[in-house]
Order: sequence, then structure tokens, then C-alpha cells
Amino acid sequence: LSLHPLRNYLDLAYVGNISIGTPPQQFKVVFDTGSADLWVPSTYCDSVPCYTHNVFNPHVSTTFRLSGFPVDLTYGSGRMVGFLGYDTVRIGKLVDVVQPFALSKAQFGLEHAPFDGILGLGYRSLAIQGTTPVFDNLKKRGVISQSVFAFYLSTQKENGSIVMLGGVDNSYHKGKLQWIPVSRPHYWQITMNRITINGVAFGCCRGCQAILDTGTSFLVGPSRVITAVRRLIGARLVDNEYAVSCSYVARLPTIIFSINGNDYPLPPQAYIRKSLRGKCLSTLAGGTENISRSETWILGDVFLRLYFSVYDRGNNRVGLAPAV
Amino acid sequence: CLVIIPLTKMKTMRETLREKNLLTNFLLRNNDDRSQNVAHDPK
Repeated sequence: LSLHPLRNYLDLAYVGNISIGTPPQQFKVVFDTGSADLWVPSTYCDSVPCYTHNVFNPHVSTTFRLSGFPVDLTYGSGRMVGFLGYDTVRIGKLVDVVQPFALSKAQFGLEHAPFDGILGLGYRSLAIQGTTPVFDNLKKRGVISQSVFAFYLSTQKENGSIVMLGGVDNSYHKGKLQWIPVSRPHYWQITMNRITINGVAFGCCRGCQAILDTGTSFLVGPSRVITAVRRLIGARLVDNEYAVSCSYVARLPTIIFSINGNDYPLPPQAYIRKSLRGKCLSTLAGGTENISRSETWILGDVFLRLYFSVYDRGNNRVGLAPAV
Repeated sequence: CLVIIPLTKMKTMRETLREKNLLTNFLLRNNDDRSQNVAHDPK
């Protein structure tokens, strides 16, 4: 039994296609740097989400092997219980054989999710004990030449976002990539020096940790700091969401993250988003105080849409540069 | 050797729940702050 970091997929938006098995069975998955497991719904699952998503049928895959090891992945807005198996996973033209993955038997709270499952790109220590994450397997089998992957997340368009595996196309960012050492190879975690708004330090006063996480949409920090920032920008709780007046957004302050000697500004247009009903909602969330004793922030899609991000497993470092 | 996988920006679960008028209930059960947790790693 393996319990896992709580996640919230309420705001997840970026999904890509993979296939599992022979013949291939197609799935929409989140390529998620904040976890390290691959799971998809299965024909053994009779929960509601499994009737609204693609399910994997091991019986029709000639390359499937059963492990049977139980898996329990709990999220902030859902949970997946299942078991482990092995099969061939195809990602684009990459063929990843004998890949461990979890097949769900039960899923809770994911019926409206715009994805079938999750493909984790975190470090092996984050994965189900004894399993090899997809990227490690691709590397081990020499399927990819460079131990690096990268994300470009579009801001407005439905299409145009990509994940690159095995190399980096530098045409997706402006200027030079700024390399930052991974402080702890578990999450994609780096040390952040300071956070300032209007020149005033807001949290991270003595340095803190930041997790780059494509599986989190928001900017997440310690609740007390997020509460202070919400107060500063005049965000009010409306229908259980923090909203600001849309006419006020342009005058809101920019949040500046100082990392490894470089500043990464986050303008209000990035951390305030307009809902389909025209409300202007804050994408700041609290709750990271129970990740670890030291102050930690999660830089989710809100940040990663502005900054092209490269994840270098070979050198345990992250590269950031303004996205085009 | 570079493999590029297109990602599609989907309608989020939040928007879908909002359209179905299920969001307020959902958020009452998982208040936004707590639900964004990436909790301590049990390992």
C-alpha cells in the first residue's frame, strides 16, 4: 500500500496522448512533474469516473504482465485505488517497454477530470516503492539520448503547448536558459531567495524551497503569506473563491520571485484569471505549510506559462527562461 | 532524438463543475486552500 502526496486536479488543463499495450490502447494523461507514477483507469474499475473515461483492458494486451502490488494514490480532489502491472507504453514515437503502471480498480472524485490518468515525471524516490518511473525507464533503455525534458505551456490557445522528451528546442524561449541546481532530487525542487511585491518582501524572507509542478495549476504558498497577499490585492471570497474586480487587475502589483540571482516577475494578468462567466479569480492558494518544516512554494502552471522550463535529470538542474 | 508531445489545454474540472453548478458544494467539501496541498511525502 502506498500513500501519495495529496494533489488537486481541479484546475488542471494540459493533457497529452499516450498509448499502453499491444495493440495500443489510447489515454489522455497529465504530464506531471509533481508526481512520478503512471496510472490509468482499467476495466476492473466500476467507479463513475471509469465510465466517463478511457479504460485499460489488460486481457487484450499481449504484452501486459501482472504484478498485483496494491496502489492507493490520494489526491486533494480525488483518489485512485488499484494495482500494478507492466506493459509497453508509447509516447509519440518513443516506445517504453516493460513500464510499471497502475491500473485503477476504484476512483473517487475524478468523474469530471479532463484526463484519463497521470504520467508522473518526478524523481524515482517519489514513485511507488520499487517501481521505475517512465522517464527513468526511457533513460535506462537508452530510448532517449539526453536525460532532459522540457515544458512549454501556452497562455491563451487551446493548442500549442508541448512537452519535449530527450532534448530541448530553444526556439520556445527568449534569451538564455538560467540553470538552477535541484536542491533535493525528489520533487523538482529548487532554492528560492526572495519574493517581493512593490519592493516589500512577502514570505521567503530567509530563502525558501520552490517546487516546479506542471500538475498544479495555481501558485501555492504558506497560507498565512497567501492570506496577506490576497489582502494586499483586495481579493474577496465570493462563492468560496477569491475574486477581484476585473477593472482593477491592471493596477495590481507584480510578484517577483528571485531565484539563484535572477528575478522572475509574475504580473497580475498571470495570477488573476477570468472565468468563463467573466469573474476575475485569484490563482493563489495556501496550504504548503504541511509539505515540510521549511517554507515551500509550488510554482504551478500560473508560473510555468510565463517561463519555459527544462528539467535536466543528467545534471540535476532546472533551466528557466521567458517563454515566447 | 528530441520527441515533442503536443499538450491540449482542456476545460478544467473547475469550469465543468461550475457549469453544472456543482462547484460551490465541491469547494465547501474541499476548501481551495487545503485542496491545493502537496502534502508531506509519507516515505
